[in-house]
Amino acid sequence: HHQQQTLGRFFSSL
Amino acid sequence: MLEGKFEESSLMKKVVDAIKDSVKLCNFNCTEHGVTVQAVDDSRVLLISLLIGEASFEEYRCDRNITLGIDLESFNKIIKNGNSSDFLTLIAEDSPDNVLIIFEDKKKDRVSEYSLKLMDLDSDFLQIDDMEFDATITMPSSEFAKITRDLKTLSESLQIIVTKENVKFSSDGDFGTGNVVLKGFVDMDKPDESIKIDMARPINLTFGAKYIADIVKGTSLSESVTIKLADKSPALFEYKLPSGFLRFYLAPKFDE
Repeated sequence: HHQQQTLGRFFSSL
Repeated sequence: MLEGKFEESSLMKKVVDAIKDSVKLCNFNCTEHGVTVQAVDDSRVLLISLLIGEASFEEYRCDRNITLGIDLESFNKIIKNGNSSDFLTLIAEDSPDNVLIIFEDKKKDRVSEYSLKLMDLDSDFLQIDDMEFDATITMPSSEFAKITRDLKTLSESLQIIVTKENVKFSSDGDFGTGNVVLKGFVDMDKPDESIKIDMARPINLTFGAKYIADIVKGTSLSESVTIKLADKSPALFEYKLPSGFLRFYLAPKFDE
């Protein structure tokens, strides 16, 4: 099943 | 002091409409170059980056950087009171507690003045490095909005698959499946109707349909939307303004 990622995973400052 | 006058209040109305369902509170950062907003939704999945360039204003003056902490729900209540064709002027002091919002009818001598209380909001401005994307799609914004609305009725996820020939939007739900396939084409008479697909690498990404449904609230801002995609990375959805842009960065879904 697909899990929703958050932006913090990609943008370290979030 | 900030003094920014729009030829028409419609631009600000559309901007507020486009972002108010994604974020409730945000700082409007005013500099000599224009107004920027950067905000993340509560679930930290969707980031909004707005630039209303100085040239979007009929008259613009901002001597010192001014931050307006705005509750968008309240702002929307006021901004809706102006007619779309009214002049709209925003005025704020250097360290403001409130912002003045003035509508002027162009034909009658009617001037409506509102004051909105400002809030002290945390501002952690995020530096987004230039991202590298594997595929870029430019298409009519209304068509993207319709596809999103249609496929969202089937599933809470929306898949975007880009190959060399086409882009496929697809949803797979409990009661059925659906997909819409678009090929690139050029409309010489109406360039905004064209569909442009640039692909360096094939893409297969899945997004939360509800976030894309929020993104397409920007549709009225621009005839076309540009979607930039990279494998396992946030996608960028951009609506161009006459001077500036409204960008949405959306984190994808994927299997852990």
